[in-house]
Amino acid sequence: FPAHLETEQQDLEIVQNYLEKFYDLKTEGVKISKKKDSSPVVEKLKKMQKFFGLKVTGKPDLETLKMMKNPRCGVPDVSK
Amino acid sequence: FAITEGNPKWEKKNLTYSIENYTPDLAKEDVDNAIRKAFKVWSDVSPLTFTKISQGEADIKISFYYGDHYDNSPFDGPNGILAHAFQPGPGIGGDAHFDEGEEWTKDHRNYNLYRVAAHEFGHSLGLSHSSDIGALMFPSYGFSDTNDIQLSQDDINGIQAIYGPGNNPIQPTGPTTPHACDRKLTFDAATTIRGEKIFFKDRFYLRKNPYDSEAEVNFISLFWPSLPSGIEAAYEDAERDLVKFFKGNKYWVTQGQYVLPGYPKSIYSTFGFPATVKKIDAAFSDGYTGKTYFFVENKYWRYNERRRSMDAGYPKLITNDFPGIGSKVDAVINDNEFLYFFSRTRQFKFEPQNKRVVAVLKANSWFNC
Repeated sequence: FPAHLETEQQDLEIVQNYLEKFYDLKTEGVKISKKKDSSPVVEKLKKMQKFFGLKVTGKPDLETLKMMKNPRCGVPDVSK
Repeated sequence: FAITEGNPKWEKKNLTYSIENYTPDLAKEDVDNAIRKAFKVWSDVSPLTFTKISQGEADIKISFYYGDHYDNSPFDGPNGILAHAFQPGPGIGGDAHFDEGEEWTKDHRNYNLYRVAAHEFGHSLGLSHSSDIGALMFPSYGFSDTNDIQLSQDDINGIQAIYGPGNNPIQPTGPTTPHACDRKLTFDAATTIRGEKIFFKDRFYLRKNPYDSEAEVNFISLFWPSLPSGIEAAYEDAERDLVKFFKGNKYWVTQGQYVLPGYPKSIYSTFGFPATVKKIDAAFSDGYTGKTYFFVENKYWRYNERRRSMDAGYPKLITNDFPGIGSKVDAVINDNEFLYFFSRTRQFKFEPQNKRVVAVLKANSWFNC
């Protein structure tokens, strides 16, 4: 069970790092936690899922995490 | 496609590039060659030209860096971010940086420099990322045939939106990515695979699994890197958990994502087709009888998987034994007690016992559009 919590925190870090780098998420370095809807993270996650043609859930589901772990270009997907 | 915000572009057509340093992963001439080919991908479809210089400041400067290299975008070592490039402009504008933390190759191993450079130079010319999974400007690295990067129509539309068409009298075109709910969608091949149905079109598969309402579209090479695009027929030998793919007079055998060694092989030596058969249009295998049906032009053959030989008395005319499906088919799958024959944008649901078509559907009816 602890491992599961640890994995979940890792996944959140992957999500935050990805959205900050490529989807202009502003968190001022604050770690995101599992908050309920309408956080900027959910909106950015939905934007990323729509861009990649994934199911738009606003949640870091398996397919979304898999896409985030794909090797990729460092240019952001949304222009700054 | 997407153009970088503010539409930055080069005002001149004849651009210069320089290679500031070289990765030790490849011979110098391999790097030169990969970069030259990567620029040619774009010059082939636009009025732009690219000339390598070694004196003076080039428009596009190419370099390899580890980690932080003081441009506000540090690299992250193996995998993750592979490279980045800057939009057109003076100084760092147009420059392309490659992460030296990666292993750069000139073949199918990660990461192919030619493939990554071609993408980055799209940014150097003013393009942003495209959400079209078949586009070179799609953000994720996708392995494809390393010998020849093919711009998709989406990429060509993008660069020509910025610089106009090239001077080539014959305007090059690129493949488009199939959309599951496109009413004009037709298939090259189809098969079942471990309870799912997979359809093939050009470089892509469209995958329908029973638990997901939407189709997944991706490159065939994602699952089977050594398979060619343009698969023409495929069938599942469920008894042995194998799927066989056909293109021209060759075929491959796979188990899951694993392509068995020793393939492709000839369809003539294994199945006994005569030399007049140049390609297979469609195929399915009946798990109960162990018989596989091959459809070629207006005829079909029946192969005995257990005896590993063609049944006598074949070929026969399709129209004699499968009335109503037309004289030629693109693809076929078997599902429960029915066969589904695909011909252009139509699909015929056929009941083998009574030898009759019981429904005519749209080819993409499996995708719940």
